[in-house]
Amino acid sequence: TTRSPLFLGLTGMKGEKGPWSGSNLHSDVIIGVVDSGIWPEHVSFQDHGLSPVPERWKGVCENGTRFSPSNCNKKLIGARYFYGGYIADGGKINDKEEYKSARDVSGHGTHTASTAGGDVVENANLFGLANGTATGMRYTARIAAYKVCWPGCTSVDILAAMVKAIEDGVDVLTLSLGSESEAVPYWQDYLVIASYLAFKSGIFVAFSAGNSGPDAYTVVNTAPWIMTVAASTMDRSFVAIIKLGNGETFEGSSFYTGKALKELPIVYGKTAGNLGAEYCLSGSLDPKLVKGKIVICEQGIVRRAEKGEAVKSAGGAGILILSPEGEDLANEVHVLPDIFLGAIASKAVIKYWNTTKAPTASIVFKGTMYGNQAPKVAAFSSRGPNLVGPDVIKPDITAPGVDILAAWPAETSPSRLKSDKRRVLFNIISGTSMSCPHVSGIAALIKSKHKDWSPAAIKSALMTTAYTLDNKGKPIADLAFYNSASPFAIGSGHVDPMKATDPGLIYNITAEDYISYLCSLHYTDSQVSMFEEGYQCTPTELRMQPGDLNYPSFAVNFKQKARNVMFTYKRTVTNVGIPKSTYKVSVEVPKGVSVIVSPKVLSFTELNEELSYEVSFTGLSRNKTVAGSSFGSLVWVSGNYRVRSPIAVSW
Amino acid sequence: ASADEQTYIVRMDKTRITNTYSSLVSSTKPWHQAVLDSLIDVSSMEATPPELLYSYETALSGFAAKLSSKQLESLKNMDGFMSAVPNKMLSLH
Repeated sequence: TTRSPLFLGLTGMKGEKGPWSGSNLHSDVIIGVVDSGIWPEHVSFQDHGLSPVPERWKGVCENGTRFSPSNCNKKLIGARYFYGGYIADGGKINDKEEYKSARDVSGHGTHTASTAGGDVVENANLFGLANGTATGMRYTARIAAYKVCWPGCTSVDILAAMVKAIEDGVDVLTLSLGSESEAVPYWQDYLVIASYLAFKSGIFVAFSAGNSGPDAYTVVNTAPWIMTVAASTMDRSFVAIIKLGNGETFEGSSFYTGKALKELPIVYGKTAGNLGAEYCLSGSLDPKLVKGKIVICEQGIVRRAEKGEAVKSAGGAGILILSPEGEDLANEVHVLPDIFLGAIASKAVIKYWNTTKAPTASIVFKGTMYGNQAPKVAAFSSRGPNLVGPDVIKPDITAPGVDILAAWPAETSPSRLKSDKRRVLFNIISGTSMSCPHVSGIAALIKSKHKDWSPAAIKSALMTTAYTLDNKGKPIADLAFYNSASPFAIGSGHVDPMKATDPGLIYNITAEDYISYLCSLHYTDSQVSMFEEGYQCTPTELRMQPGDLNYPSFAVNFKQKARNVMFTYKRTVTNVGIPKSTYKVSVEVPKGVSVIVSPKVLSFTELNEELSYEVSFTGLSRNKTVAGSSFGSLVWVSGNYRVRSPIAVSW
Repeated sequence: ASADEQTYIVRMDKTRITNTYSSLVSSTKPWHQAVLDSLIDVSSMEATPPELLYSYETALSGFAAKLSSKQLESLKNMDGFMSAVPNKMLSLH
C-alpha cells in the first residue's frame, strides 16, 4: 500500500528509523492469507533479499490451472486451494473465467496479501493516483495463500484451509471475509473454532469486522481470541468537485483522471429511463434520455462500477452517485467520468433536481489530495455491540480500510468489469477487508520483534496502544453519525504500530483462559468440547463471570439487571516495558456508573512480573437519563507508557 | 434427492469411533471413510452415497461431507458423534 505506512508511522523506506528498523527483526514470520488466491508474478511478491524459506515450513505450492510450485519463491512460500464445499453446495467454477488453482482472478486476495506482507515497490499508483512507494506492513514476511473464495466462499472450505494453515506452520492468519450477520453461538461457528485451534498453536488470527454498518449489532467474527478489525479513512482523498447549475458546489470523490466535464444536463429516475433507472440498473436507462448527459444514480442493488457501465452503454457522459447515509466517499474505479457524493451533498443535489426545470452540473477532477482530518471511521464498517459475546467489546480496533492502493492481478480490470479492458498493477478498493491485513501485517511486525509473545500478548499490545484522537487532536469521528466514534465503532481505537511494539504492559490470555470463558458463558460440556475435546467445566469455571476474561477492554452490561448492581472484574497485567516501573490508574468514568479501581498503583520490580487489579462498576440508582450505552476508559500510566482499555456500559 | 442433501462439518470423537467400530476401520481405510461407508445401507435407496469432502485429523477430529437427511440421522446415532453443522456461504468483505 502507499500512504498507509506513512500514516501509520511505519515510514516509507527500507532502513529508515521506525518500527521497521532494528537488527532484531526476523524475516521468517509467515502470514497465511485465506482469501481469493494470489497473482504470484506480481512485483509485490518478488523475493529479492530474502533468506531461504524457513526449515520449519511444511506448506506447499499446489499444482493447478496456471499455477505450479515454480510460481512460488522465498516471498510466496505456500499456495493451496479449496473448493470442495463450494462445489458440493451447487457452486460452479467456470474454467474460462476462473482458475482451478490458487491463482487469483478477483483481485481481492492479491490486494490483501500485498497489504499484509508485500515487498517494497516504488512508483506504485493507479492512473497516477495515490503515487508512492508501496509496501506491505511487514514487507519481509513470507506469504502463504489459501484460496477459498470463488464466486462464493463456504465455511467448509475455509475450515479446511485454516486447518491446513495451522498444520503448515503459519504465524499469522488474516481473513477478510465472513457472514453478513452473526447470530450463532461460538460453538456452532467453525471459523471461530478453527481460530481457537490456531490461537492454541500460537497463531495470531485477524478477521475483518464486516461492511454492514452503521447499524448496531452488525459486527461479525467476534470471538475474543480473534482480532476483529474495523475500517477507517486515512488523510488522503481523491477529490472531485461538482458545481450545480444554481452555483452550489460540493466535494465528492472520483478516481477519474481525465478532463473536466463541462456543464451538462443531469437526468434521474423517470427522466433517465424506466423502472430501476434511479439505481441505474443494466437495461433500465433510455439512451434517448441519457445520451450526452450526467446521470444521477442512487447507491444500492448492484456495484457502483456496474451502474457506471450501464450509464456508459446508454451513452451517458458521466455518472453522479448518491449516498443514502453517511459521508463515506470510498469509491470504485469507473469506466466513465464519475463523482460519488456523501449524504449531505446527495440531499442537496436531489433538492436542486426536484426544484429545477432544466438542471445542469459540471464536474472537475482534482486527483490525489493529502492532509485531511483523519482517521474517521467508515459508515460501512460494521458496529457493535457484540451479539454473541456481549461481555467483549467488538470490533477490537480500527485501521486504514478506505481507498487503499495495493497489488492487483495482471488480468483483472480495475473496475472488475469484463467490458473494461484496462489493466493495472495496483488498484484502489475499500472495505474492512482492506483494514484487516493492515493489522495482520503489523501483528507480523510485532511477532518479528517479540518472538516469544503469545497471540494474546500481541493483540493486547495492539489494543492498549491504539489511539482515539485524530491528526487534528479531535476524537476520531464517525462518518455515519457526524459525531465522535464510540468503542462499538472503533474498539480500542486506531492501530499505532510504533507504540504497539513497546506497550509497557500486556493483558495475556491463555487457551485455558478462553475455555474457562466459554464455561462462564454456560456452554454445556459437549459445546465446550467443540474447542477442547472431552472437556468438562469445573464448578469454579461455572461460577466465573464472562467479564473476568483478562481482556484488554471492558464491556459492562446492566441489561435486565437492577440499575444499582455492582460488577467487579479482575485483570492481570504483565510488565514488558521497564523492569522497575510504577503505573498509576486514570479513569474516564462512563455516564451512569461509578468506577472503583483497586489498587490504584501497580509497582513492578522486574520484567515479566504479573500484577493484578480489580475494577468495580456500580450503576447509579439516580441515573435515569442514560439510555443505550455510555463510554469511558481505564488507563495505566507510567512515564511515556499509556496502557488504555475502553469501557462500554450498556443499559 | 439433491434437495434432501446438504454439506456438513461433522465432529466425532475419534477414540470412541475407532473403539466402538474397530471392525470398520482398517489400515487401508481411514476412519472418516469407514464411518461414511457404514451409512451406505441407509443410503442404498437414495440417489447418491455420502460424499467425503475433507477429513480432519490433527487440529480436530472430523470431516466434511455431503449427506442426506437420513444419512445425517444415522450418523447422529453413532457412538462418538459430536455435532454436524451445515455448510454456509460467506462473502469477502
